[in-house]
Amino acid sequence: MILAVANQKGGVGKTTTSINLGAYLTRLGRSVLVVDCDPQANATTALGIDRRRVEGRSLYEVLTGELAFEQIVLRTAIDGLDLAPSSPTLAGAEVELVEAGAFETRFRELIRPTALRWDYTLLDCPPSLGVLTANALVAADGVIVPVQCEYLALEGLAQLMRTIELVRRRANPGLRVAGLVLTMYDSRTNLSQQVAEEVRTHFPDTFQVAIPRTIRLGEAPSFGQTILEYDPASRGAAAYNALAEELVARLEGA
Amino acid sequence: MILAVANQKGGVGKTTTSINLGAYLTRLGRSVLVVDCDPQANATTALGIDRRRVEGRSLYEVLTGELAFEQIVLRTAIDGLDLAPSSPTLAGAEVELVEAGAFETRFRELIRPTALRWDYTLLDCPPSLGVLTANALVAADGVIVPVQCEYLALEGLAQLMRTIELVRRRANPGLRVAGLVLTMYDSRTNLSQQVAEEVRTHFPDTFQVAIPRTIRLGEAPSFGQTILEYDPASRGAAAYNALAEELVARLEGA
Ligand SMILES: Nc1ncnc2c1ncn2[C@@H]1O[C@H](COP(=O)(O)OP(=O)(O)OP(=O)(O)O)[C@@H](O)[C@H]1O
Ligand SMILES: Nc1ncnc2c1ncn2[C@@H]1O[C@H](COP(=O)(O)OP(=O)(O)OP(=O)(O)O)[C@@H](O)[C@H]1O
Ligand SMILES: [Mg+2]
Ligand SMILES: [Mg+2]
Repeated sequence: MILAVANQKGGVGKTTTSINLGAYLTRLGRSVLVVDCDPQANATTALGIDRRRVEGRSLYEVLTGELAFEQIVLRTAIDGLDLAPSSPTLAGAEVELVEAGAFETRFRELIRPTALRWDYTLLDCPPSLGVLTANALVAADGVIVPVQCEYLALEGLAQLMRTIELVRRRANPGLRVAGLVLTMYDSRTNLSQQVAEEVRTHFPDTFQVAIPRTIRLGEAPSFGQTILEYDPASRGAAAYNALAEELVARLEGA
Repeated sequence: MILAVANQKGGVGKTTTSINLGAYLTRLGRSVLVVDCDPQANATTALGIDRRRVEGRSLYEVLTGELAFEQIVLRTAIDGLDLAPSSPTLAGAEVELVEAGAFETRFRELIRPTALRWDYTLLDCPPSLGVLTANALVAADGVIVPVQCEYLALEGLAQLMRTIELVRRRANPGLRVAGLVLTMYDSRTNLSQQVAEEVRTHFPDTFQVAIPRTIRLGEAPSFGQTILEYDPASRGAAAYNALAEELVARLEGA
């Protein structure tokens, strides 16, 4: 099962969700591959991989045809959680893919056959609806949409859903929304509560669990660790554990 | 003076800085134009402009040549603060500009001559180093870089500075970094303090004032207001007022 973790709004928790949901899916005995599809390479860093190790052996080299996808996959500190790393060179792929014509099906051709060896593959998307995200949507079976509990984050949801619908009609009939997940929820503020209510009303696919805003989730990446390693007793860890359980129940049938 | 407000990291406060710094620059008697260069059109919404009013009359129509830049400029609720709005169609411009060849100089040709009628023009960039941000950097005199006080936000700064340097050498010799501004600073957490210290050490151009994380700054956009209108007595308002003063002192000579 290949899931794109996507939302063009920036800073809503795509990377944090990809790596921490991934970690807790392994606790449920599933094998997981995280594919860093963002030139910022935040998932690569947050999983403790040194950028120097990745030079010349990232997603970019797969898209240019220099390397096969399985040649870039790395193990992480978590048993059962592997990573296909990114690097800043990936930004160049956007222009190259457009100039080469059939630019939306590259991931599906080059990545999907190998990625299906893991139970779950999570494609961490960049904050845009450009070529890299389009590729991820065409390659995926489902989309997980992190939604920050902020007003401006509501704005782009309709556009994102339209884009998913467009990809389903044009290139990937099997694509569906696996679910929306509320992130950085702060129960003390009206804003968070109003946004959460609005999202739950308009999008019935929203997961029950909301990820709270906690400083521990912000600290973990500075140690190159997921919340599972950094502070498994924290509220953030409990929330991602609950999200993993809810996802598996929803996608595999309770 | 045309300033790009840019950082490819998502959700760091580019839009919040563009509109609120813009508002407080008008308090200092400067005329200000905000150009929304992001298909998410968050600056357009946060300044209280109804999306329906913008259909067919946004930055996209200027880039395709259908409208002249001055035809899309709107007044906002703040005297002296005008807006050139965006719309989701702008996402299509990325692919079209690449296919058309000379894709980095469009803004400079179509926007810069008119934009110079205002004392300050702020180009609110999307969270990427793609075609729209490249255009903004080629059209601008300087770059304001909002830096969120989070670990992952540090990651991309070196890449951003390299990109600015590349644009300076290749297309815009006058481009310089006007300054970095720390955003969402939470004085209660070690993480914020560590990140702020790290940024100030590595980047001497960092403004003295740090923008605090305050709920009022997050609430204002839901009313289509800047912090100047929503809560001028708040800590967020005071910080953006101080930033406007510091910017003017730095750029115009104290
Ligand atoms: N629940 C949370 N509580 C506190 N901090 C969080 C939480 N989730 C994410 N963060 C922090 O907020 C910032 C944004 O999160 P993240 O980078 O995961 O978002 P993103 O959507 O992947 O961003 P981008 O759009 O740049 O790819 C990061 O610094 C991260 O550490
Ligand atoms: N100082 C602050 N305190 C609290 N909330 C803030 C602050 N600055 C911005 N925000 C909120 O954080 C979110 C991200 O800010 P904003 O949208 O301005 O960032 P951005 O860099 O423009 O995002 P994008 O990368 O999507 O364009 C918004 O919901 C905004 O209201
Ligand atoms: Mg990310
Ligand atoms: Mg923005």
